[in-house]
Amino acid sequence: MNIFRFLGDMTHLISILILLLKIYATKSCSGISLKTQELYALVFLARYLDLFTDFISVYNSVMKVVFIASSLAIVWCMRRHRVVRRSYDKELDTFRHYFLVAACLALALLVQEKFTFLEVLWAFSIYLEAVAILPQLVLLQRSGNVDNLTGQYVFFLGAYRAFYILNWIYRYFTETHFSRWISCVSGLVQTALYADFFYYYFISWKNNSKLQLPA
Amino acid sequence: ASNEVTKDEL
Repeated sequence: MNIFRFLGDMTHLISILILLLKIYATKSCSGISLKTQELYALVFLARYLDLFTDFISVYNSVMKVVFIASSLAIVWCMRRHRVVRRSYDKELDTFRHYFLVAACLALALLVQEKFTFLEVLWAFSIYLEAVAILPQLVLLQRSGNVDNLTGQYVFFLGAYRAFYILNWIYRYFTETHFSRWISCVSGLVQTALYADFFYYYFISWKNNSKLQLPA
Repeated sequence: ASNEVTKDEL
């Protein structure tokens, strides 16, 4: 495992911890899209079915379990927690996420490495992860003001994607048989979706002001 | 040789 991959995993983990911290400390999930969180839960469940079929390393297995458990915990809090669910911006979170699921499933049936159950689900999870942030970005755009922890959460998620791209570039040059174009193309699309957010994040950071997205 | 790629990333 190279340093970029490790930093990618760590920033991914940090983003989830920030989100859990926000929900736990403020007992509020305002500014967080339940639809994006549901999509991530689905992404992890679909991709990490290989927990039962392939063993890579203790690190991989532990991270997979952490990602599945944390994403389910977040969805549970936002839907069921007596206090937390009251702060959910339901009327702002109206993205039709089922269309994303349907489109990604259709694409996975058409484009995958091998037409087997696990391979189709794996490709589906990669495609879905690439677009899962969309409801979250739309919600932030609509509410305009972004609180600190929510801003950090999205920033670290974006950093995770950026590190994974560096990881693929590194692997491409250091490994003889590294070809993973499904991950790479999807990963590029996913990172590009953050470009706009990053732009405003850096402007607010430079001016030392609150993060605001244009209406 | 198989062209299967080990899914060693998360």
